[in-house]
Amino acid sequence: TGDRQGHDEL
Amino acid sequence: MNIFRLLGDLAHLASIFVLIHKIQKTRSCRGISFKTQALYALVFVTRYVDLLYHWISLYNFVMKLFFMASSCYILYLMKFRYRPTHDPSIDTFKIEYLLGPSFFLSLIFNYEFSLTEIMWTFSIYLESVAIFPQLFMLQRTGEAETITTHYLAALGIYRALYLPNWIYRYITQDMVDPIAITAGLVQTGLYLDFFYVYFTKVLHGQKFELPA
Repeated sequence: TGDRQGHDEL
Repeated sequence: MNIFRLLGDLAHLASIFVLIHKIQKTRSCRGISFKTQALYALVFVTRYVDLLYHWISLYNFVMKLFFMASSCYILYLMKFRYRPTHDPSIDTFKIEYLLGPSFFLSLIFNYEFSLTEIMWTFSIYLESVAIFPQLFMLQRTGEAETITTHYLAALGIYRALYLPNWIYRYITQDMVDPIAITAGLVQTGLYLDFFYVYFTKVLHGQKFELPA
């Protein structure tokens, strides 16, 4: 979960 | 973006258009749970605060705005425009049972203990169960207008399509989002009973009626 680039799903 | 997610998002869009069309065509929100709609509005507002500080894409931006605006518009239609057609006495599911656990779970199981991350997690958990008041209402009345069932089917298909999307993303991008996947499985599971009746009866021209 470290590399989340923000949540890109709706 | 992959085909499953795109089709899922389009099904989600379609469900909202079907719902607005139903309300305006029948000039009534009979059979629609105000509580479920209010929960969706809360889901979108808590999830999409990142609009203010995190740019993803034009597609993402426009869709988020649309979901927030349309959910508020639906609340307006139900609460003001067609208020007399809404019968709160059959919309009786206690949403505290959904809000409370979603909130506490989001405090415990999250990716980061920060305000926006907890809001995002809360919205994911809440969305997975937000359909409960609507399904409960359906269960109570035992039947539904066909157009209402199309709305529910589109909404369920949207969630179901996110499952192959996650499998695809796992294979191609090595991406796993355990919170979204767990909640997505729960949410899709809630539609299974409904799907059964929808695909075996409604799509064959019969009325949506639950066995007594």
